[in-house]
Amino acid sequence: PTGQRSLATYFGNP
Amino acid sequence: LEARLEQANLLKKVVDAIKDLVQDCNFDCNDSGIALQAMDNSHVALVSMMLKAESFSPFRCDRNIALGINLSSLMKVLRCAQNEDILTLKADDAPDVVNLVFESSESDRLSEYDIKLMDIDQEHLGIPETEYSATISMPAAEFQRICRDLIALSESVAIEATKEGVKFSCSGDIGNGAVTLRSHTNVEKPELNVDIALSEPVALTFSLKYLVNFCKASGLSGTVKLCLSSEVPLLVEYTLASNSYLRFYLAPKIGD
Repeated sequence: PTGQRSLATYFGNP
Repeated sequence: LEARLEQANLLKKVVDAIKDLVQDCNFDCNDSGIALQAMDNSHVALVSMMLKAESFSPFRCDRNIALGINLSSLMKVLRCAQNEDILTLKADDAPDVVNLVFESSESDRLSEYDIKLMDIDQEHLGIPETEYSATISMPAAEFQRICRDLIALSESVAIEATKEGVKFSCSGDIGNGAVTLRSHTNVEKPELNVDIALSEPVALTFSLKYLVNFCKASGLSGTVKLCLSSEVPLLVEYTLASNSYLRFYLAPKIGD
């Protein structure tokens, strides 16, 4: 495993 | 806002646990309590704190306000409180400062501090309610120990939950390491219980640097809860009294 995606890609805007 | 905490130590421990992850944050105050949500600079870790109104006595918040506070400044002031002091937070409707009052329950000492507030334009994420594939409750100290042990070997850890148990494994330049825990009930010492609730097996890899950082919250709760599902962020939760909580989310590592 290498990188991590930004949490914004999982959670999005409210 | 006027919110009185029986023990200043609670806020001190919370801020101490998150101050290395996030620097400036809004404390969002409304009649349900005081909440904070902030991502670290790299946007792969997120802190979500909720101190419910019931954690305070009394708690009064007439208007929704966001108190933008630098956590290192807040920590400087909280260090001026004795652990057993009663802490009262106060702010006006359109505040320039937040006022902290520490009262000793044993002496007549009363100390007062104001911290200047900042305007923080913070991105808020909508975190969906998730049915996780695996939910693991374990002693917070045990999780901290595993993370600290494994970071000596590697920068990442694979967490694999199956019906056999939960396995934390890593591999690095000097070799490999793994710790496996099985569900375990200790009637005499329930604080040592390990509970694994599994709807389907899951395996994800995470950066240990962040997990070690989350474990700074270990002093807040005897138990930590890890929630995992494939391809979604890990939730690490420390439950506080009165349904309050400190949660951390961490994006999983992804392959090439």
